Amino acid sequence: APAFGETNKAMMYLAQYGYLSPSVRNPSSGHIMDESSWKKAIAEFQSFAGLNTTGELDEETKNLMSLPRCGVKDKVGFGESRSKR
Amino acid sequence: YALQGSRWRVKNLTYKISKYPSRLNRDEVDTELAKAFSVWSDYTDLTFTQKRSGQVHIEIRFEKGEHGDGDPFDGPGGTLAHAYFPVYGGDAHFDDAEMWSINSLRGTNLFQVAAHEFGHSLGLSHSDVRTALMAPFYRGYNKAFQLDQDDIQGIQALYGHKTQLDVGGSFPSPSAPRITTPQPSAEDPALCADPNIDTIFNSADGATFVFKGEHYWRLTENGVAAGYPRLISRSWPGLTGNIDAAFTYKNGKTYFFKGSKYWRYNGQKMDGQYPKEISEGFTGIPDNLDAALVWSGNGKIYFYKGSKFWRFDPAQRPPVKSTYPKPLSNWEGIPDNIDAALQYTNGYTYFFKGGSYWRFNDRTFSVDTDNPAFPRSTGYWWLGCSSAPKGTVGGNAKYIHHDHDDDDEVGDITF
Repeated sequence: APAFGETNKAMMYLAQYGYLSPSVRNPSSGHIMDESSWKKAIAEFQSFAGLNTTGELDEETKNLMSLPRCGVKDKVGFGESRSKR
Repeated sequence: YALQGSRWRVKNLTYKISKYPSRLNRDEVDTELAKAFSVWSDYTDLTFTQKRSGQVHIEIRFEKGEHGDGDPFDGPGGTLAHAYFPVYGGDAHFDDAEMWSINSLRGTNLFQVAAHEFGHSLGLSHSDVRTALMAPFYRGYNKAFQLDQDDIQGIQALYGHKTQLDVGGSFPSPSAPRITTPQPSAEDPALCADPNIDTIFNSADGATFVFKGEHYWRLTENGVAAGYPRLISRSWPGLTGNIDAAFTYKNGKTYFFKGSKYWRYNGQKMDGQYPKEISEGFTGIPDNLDAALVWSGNGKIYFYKGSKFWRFDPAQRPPVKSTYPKPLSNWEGIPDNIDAALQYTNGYTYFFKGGSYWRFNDRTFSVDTDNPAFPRSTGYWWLGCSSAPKGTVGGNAKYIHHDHDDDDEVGDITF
């Protein structure tokens, strides 16, 4: 249960700041995510924050997620971007 | 830095504090928020005027929990504030459940958070440079707050460089240090007698240093700081004198070059085992450099030697494109065989040679036109030498005029 709680919290955090789809934050949507998307989101956050990009929810990453911060998304426009030809 | 994609079309912006925090004095809040705006107006021609009523560009509110925009605050800690980009109106909201503080180590510093939020209001997104104000994480109260180069470049990319003084007339726009009357007390007679320099660079915390022979000086707005010169080897243990070139990169580390070697420092502490060979750490860059800088136009590293220059991009493989070196004459108005080069804290690029210097305009891509014209005396304008000439001085600048076609010859940006 604690592990699930931490993962869930991190998932909400990553969605709040633009690393995962905002639908993750909607409690009424039973969100299922494949492992690669999850790891990619963590790695992107770690990379942006200057941490080692392990793709794992390690202690350093959790500590950074607990810091006070600005509420504006780090990645603006999740899901709205178009791939460049 | 990262730009969101929108900006204000006007430079004279108004703001209103519609809802004050519950635990701070209103006058103090007014002062702190004005200070926070001035962080950005110090480096651009933006102005910010507070209004008490009526329509404004940026509305500021201190709110708790859900406050009508669908993005509720979460109580103490966590999210401190949020702001909207210009395209969404520029408003800034602060979580009133935070313990906002002024000039104190306790609580959350209002000035710093506000300066960050106003960066969003002006069009800046979060930066991945840790030391930048626009990094997303609150870093604690810093009494000696200074805007990071990354932030300066970001805001100037949106609104251009500052051209006017806040009060009174114009200063030699956009000049190097804001020196109008060099103070005699800030002179170094030996340096003024021979103002040739080996290298000049900014440290990560924004201080500017001049290296010459075995000694160095810290520059102030009036010339050189008291207590200098000092020995390079004493302040940067492991580093030798007669340095060829130096720059501080956006990772906050300072690199020094001499002959075939280079050193990396974190502040004044060597950052690993140095010296190393330039050919290993900076593949494609020659030995015995004249100068180096991080150019404000694109954030890439430029190396200069003789009549040529090289562009180095650590993120690319290879870091130096096969089209380099290119002729230094592409930097219109800058002479060959320069002594030193610097991207100063005002965002402009300066080249030094034989006691003279040139200010480069990244927009026109040529030496800036100003009165007095460049080259000017390094002694008067940078080192505080009161007896040095204030006007244009001799220099062997080569003014080569050529039209830029669509393939710029300096970097992959469009002029």
